[in-house]
Amino acid sequence: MGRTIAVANQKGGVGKTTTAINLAASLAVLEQRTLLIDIDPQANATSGLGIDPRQVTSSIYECMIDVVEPSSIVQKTAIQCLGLIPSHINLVGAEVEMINFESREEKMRRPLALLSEDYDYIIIDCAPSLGLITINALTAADSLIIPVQCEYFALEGLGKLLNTTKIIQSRLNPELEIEGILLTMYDSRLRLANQIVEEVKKHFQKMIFETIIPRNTRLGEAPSFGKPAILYDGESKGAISYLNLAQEIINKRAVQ
Amino acid sequence: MGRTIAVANQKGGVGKTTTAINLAASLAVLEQRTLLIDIDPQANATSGLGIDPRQVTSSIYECMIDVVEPSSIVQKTAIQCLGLIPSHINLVGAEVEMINFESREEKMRRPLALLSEDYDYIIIDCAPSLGLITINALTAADSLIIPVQCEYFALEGLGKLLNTTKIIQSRLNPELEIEGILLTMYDSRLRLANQIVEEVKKHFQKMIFETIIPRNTRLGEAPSFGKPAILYDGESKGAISYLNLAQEIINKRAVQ
Ligand SMILES: Nc1ncnc2c1ncn2[C@@H]1O[C@H](COP(=O)(O)OP(=O)(O)OP(=O)(O)O)[C@@H](O)[C@H]1O
Ligand SMILES: Nc1ncnc2c1ncn2[C@@H]1O[C@H](COP(=O)(O)OP(=O)(O)OP(=O)(O)O)[C@@H](O)[C@H]1O
Ligand SMILES: [Mg+2]
Ligand SMILES: [Mg+2]
Repeated sequence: MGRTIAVANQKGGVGKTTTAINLAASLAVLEQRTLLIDIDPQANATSGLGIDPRQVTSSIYECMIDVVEPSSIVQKTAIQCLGLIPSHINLVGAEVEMINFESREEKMRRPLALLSEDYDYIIIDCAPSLGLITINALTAADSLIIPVQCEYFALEGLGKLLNTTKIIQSRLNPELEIEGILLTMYDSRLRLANQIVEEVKKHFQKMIFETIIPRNTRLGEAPSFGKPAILYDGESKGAISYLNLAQEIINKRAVQ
Repeated sequence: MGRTIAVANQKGGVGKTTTAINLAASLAVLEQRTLLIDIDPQANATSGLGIDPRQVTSSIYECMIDVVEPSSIVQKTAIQCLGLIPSHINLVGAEVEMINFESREEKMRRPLALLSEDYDYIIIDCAPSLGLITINALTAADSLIIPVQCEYFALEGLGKLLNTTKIIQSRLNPELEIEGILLTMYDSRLRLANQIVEEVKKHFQKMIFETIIPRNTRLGEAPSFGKPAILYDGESKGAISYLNLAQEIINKRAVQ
């Protein structure tokens, strides 16, 4: 049984997609069978792996309403052990359509349970919101990675997200763990960035990954070539930091 | 009658809040009576002006459902001509509650019409989504500012947002204009940033503001002190660029 990890934070632009793409690619390079699922209608994880969202016909939504078999819509990527379930513009309307469904928060459970037999890791890239689609992912996931940009507003939102996680744990998914808080876009020359790191370490010591992702232009350039950083520039600080993150997650699991 | 400008982009972290706060503060410093309305449940524009969102009892939502008079919830700020309608956590539930309302997209029209008699400019900070609350703002606004971070994913989302704007113009608000596309977090040393600027200039030449907002650490530090950049460090490149933007918008209006 694979481990399903949602990458979520309602604060926008904190590095959710960059983390989802590069963590999934790194796990695959370390020979873990990995599936990346893009549930953000913006479809950044889809285009960041070189797939044109306009060519996509079905997404995870069609699996949630039992119209397609999840394994039938997995696309191959440039990395052997990495598959992708792309996003589709239909996801925009999904939230409204699902409002009146029976157990509307639990529709992603079945498709993910089916998929997790074929993979070691499933990584889910969420939209910058706590709407019904993201709630479905948190209800079905084993754990949650919270990317936190080393900026003031990102720090402010962290407390709110941890409260929401507690509510989900108590009502919808008692098994949901916090895989970790990931500090992103860290620039050691900036006083603000260092203050944020100190603050997060002080309040959330046990939950932070040892790996900190530096601000690195290669991470921003890679998606414009439709590749994860490890294929675009494997020697770059950005690519290496996500490889370290993948190894840290694999090691933690081995110990448990 | 004041001009209502929504600051919106479903892509997260592109500088919507930073633009809303600093443009509103700059307009006020240039002696335009200005109101900033925070409609993002994250309440970043609220805390960025030094107001604690936990102390807030009503937001624009209570005005949309006719429970409070909009002018009664305007808070004073450190700048004479600047008022704020803060955000409140209730906004999270508002989208679900409004789904079954009669003309649910037009609820913000009346409160904004009442308010615009007292101000020269009303600036609305939107959440990173195109949900019902953001649609309400676009339906009620005179124009729209689209912040675009000088990054690949932000460029990708621009086409989609312009399509959505056309739909709103045809169905809900024929008067909605594009005030402009604002390039943000521009770092002239980065090849990617220069490529993005070229791309946007090539495809959207007529819609871009002359003012480009540079990446400037003072803009990131200011909200942690609860101040707009013009009060935190008025000499900084960030503060000056938003003052230039405000002047550009005032001049454009004078000419029309
Ligand atoms: N460590 C990094 N160094 C440099 N640039 C980065 C880094 N991480 C992310 N970026 C860039 O910053 C921008 C925001 O990152 P990203 O899109 O991954 O955030 P997100 O949280 O997924 O945004 P959204 O809330 O819109 O889904 C992107 O343009 C990305 O390329
Ligand atoms: N020009 C700039 N220079 C440096 N930092 C900036 C600049 N503009 C914004 N920032 C910082 O980048 C981060 C993202 O900006 P901001 O929060 O304004 O974006 P947003 O679009 O409102 O995000 P969201 O989608 O979550 O609402 C913030 O931490 C902000 O302080
Ligand atoms: Mg994303
Ligand atoms: Mg914002």
